[in-house]
Amino acid sequence: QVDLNSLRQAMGVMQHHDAITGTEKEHVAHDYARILTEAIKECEIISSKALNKLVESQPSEDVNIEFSSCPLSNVSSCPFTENTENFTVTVYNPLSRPVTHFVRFPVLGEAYQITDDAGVPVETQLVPIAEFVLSIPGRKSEAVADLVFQAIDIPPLGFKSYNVQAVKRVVETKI
Amino acid sequence: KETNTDYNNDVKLEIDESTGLISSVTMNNITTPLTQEFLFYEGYVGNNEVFENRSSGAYIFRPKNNTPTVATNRVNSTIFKGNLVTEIHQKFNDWIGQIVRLYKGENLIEFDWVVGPLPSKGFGKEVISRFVTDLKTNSTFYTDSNGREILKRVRDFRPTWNVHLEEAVSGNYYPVTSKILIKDPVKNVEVAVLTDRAQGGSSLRDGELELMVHRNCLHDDAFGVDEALNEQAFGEGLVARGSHYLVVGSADGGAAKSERDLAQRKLLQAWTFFSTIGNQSLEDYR
Repeated sequence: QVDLNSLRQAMGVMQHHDAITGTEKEHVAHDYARILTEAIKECEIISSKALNKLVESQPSEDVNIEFSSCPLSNVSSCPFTENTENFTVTVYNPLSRPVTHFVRFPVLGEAYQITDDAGVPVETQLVPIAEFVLSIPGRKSEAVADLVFQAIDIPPLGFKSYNVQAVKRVVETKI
Repeated sequence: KETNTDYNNDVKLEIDESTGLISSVTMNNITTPLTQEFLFYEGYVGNNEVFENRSSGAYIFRPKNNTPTVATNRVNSTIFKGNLVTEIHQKFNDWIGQIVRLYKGENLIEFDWVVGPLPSKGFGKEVISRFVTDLKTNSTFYTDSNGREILKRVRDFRPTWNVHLEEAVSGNYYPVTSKILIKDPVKNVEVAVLTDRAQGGSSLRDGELELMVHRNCLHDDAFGVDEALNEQAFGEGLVARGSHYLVVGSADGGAAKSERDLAQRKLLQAWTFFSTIGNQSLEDYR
């Protein structure tokens, strides 16, 4: 409950008409961004705790996995996915019906294998990041491609986890 | 002109080779001529002493001319076809780029626009994305201004009094919380654009939709903020990025069904978390 308070407070502040319409002074806009960023970071603690409870096979088990999100994915930058060769993507569906969702994140490798919760490989695609995105001022990332896959039929108000593994690209040479 | 992208069975688009712009769209078994491009209005600059001389600024949108300037006459487009998504990377100019996406099995076209840093010399620019179709819409368009119901808007008209608009562009602009659409009842075609954030939008000519995506105004409008709307980051103007989702369907309910499904999936989008599997094996984790 305490973890949620900062976002509650931020949402209270953001109801001011300046925040709604964008008529605040520029330094106030920066302050709004600061308040929201810190609030969302605090909420990651509670969402991580909740997901840990879901992935425990025994209630007494203490798996303590740190689930993080990528707030800079709007400039195709994510230090976690770029610098980790083997990781898990967990997709949570907040709707009350199953949905299929395209997941996209930046990577540095040349080839990846993604398997679903049953260990079955899923279709993946590496898409080049557009030149005009690579040159956005302030972007600090060496990724030049996004990895895309389809999270199919995520259960209502539930989640699915996928394992992502960087693999060596196999080049066939005919002699 | 040729079909450059026939990625899946349901959604197709054509690109005009001479302009690099989209020229037609096929979706939900309907093919309609449709062009999407970027333009910008020049912000009015005045001395703010009387209302007529108010500058375009944070509070008010006042273009100097009623006709926006086209961002470019020739778009550089690069197509990346794939098994899950086909992307068209379009560079309009040094400060406008866009990625058009067609996803496997999805009845929509995503327009992922990247606008900025806007040039901060000369005049303020108020950038719009405009969709042009051949639909006969009888001056009517629809917006979801209050986020609950779709409201009918009629150009140069107010439902409860006789209006004469002094400012033909901004007087016809309405808030768009998540959707703006036009319909041709005779052809039974509806074209809707869903937004990922609240924006201003209008239909200034029959068959057209426009949404404002970014703006800088180099003069204060004297309504209270007391500074020009020219936000900076990293020593340059801001870059705005967002998505428009285009849906074409039948006007008698087919399109509305797709739009409702899409709105739920995009506005209450799935959350993605990244983690390692901790100190357990992958099998245990599964």
